[in-house]
Amino acid sequence: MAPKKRPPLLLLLLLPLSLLSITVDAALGQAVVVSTWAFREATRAAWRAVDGGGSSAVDAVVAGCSACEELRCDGTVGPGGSPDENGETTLDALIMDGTTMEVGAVAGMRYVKDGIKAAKLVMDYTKHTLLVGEKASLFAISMGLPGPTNLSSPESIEKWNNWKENNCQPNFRKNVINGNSCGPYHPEFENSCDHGEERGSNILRVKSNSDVIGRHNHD
Amino acid sequence: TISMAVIDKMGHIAAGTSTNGATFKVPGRVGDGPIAGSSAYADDEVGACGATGDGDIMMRFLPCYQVVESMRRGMEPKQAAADAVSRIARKYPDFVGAVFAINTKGEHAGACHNWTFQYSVRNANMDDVEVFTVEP
Repeated sequence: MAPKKRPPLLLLLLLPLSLLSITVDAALGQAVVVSTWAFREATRAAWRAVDGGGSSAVDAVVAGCSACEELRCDGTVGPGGSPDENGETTLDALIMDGTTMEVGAVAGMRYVKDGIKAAKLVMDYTKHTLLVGEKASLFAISMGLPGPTNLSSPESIEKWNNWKENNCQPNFRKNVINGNSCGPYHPEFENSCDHGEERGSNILRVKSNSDVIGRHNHD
Repeated sequence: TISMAVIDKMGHIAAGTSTNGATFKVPGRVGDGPIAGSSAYADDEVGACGATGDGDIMMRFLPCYQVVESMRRGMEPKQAAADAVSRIARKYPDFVGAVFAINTKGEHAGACHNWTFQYSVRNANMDDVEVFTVEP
């Protein structure tokens, strides 16, 4: 008589553990939304989508971020904020599906106010990950988003005008001639470059943009 | 910037970011917003992360990828968030930034450097959105 096949002892020991893990995760069965900052309306919008509306996690993120774009949260999201040196507002957005690890993103997108929706279009309708600049705008419009539209606002233009009146300070230029003015900017001599590095003990400490970045000016 | 993570009722996780970037940036500049692993990251098996701050610095360290991978290796969200921020601070002591972390159990935490950070949470146990404050 052939001996009965027995499951390996290790498998028997590990089985309860793996079941426990599944039980813990499945027991959650409840939606959760987390977002940076006290953007309550955006978080509520995502919650309404995922809880009441039964949307997927991806669609809830789009709903939440879209709400922030419409509300122009802190002036750091959506159109009408953060003008560049030329006074123009551009949008960056990203969506990531943690089930499939698919990603869609747009960067430096001009003339289209729906950043997160454009990112989702990249994820859903291309095999790419990131589209940039005006080509991202053309893609988004071709896939049905409204545009082209001016992303500036009276507030962003006023902020830009005040900045110019202040000799374009602060700015993100370094190692340039005319850095303390509105330019034109030219590279300083190569051997005089200040890389902002300080060597102390064994650690290379590098200066960042801490004098510029703040509550209403950040990524 | 808003960076957001959602776990739905099926246990699927997504993360995303939307931003108009830094004010008075050099035209053409892109920060960490559209970079997976930097401003946001998600993996159903582990959890998710969102970030905000100085994108020029943060995108060099992929802090959200670091957070999720640290949680995969067993760290609690609080520990993973603090570790990711400290890795940047070690090289850039004056950088400004923050991250939040959430695992598959819905446990969440935040960490920040050189500013006070707030993040918002809504789950079934809450009547409305709750805002958590994290001191540097």
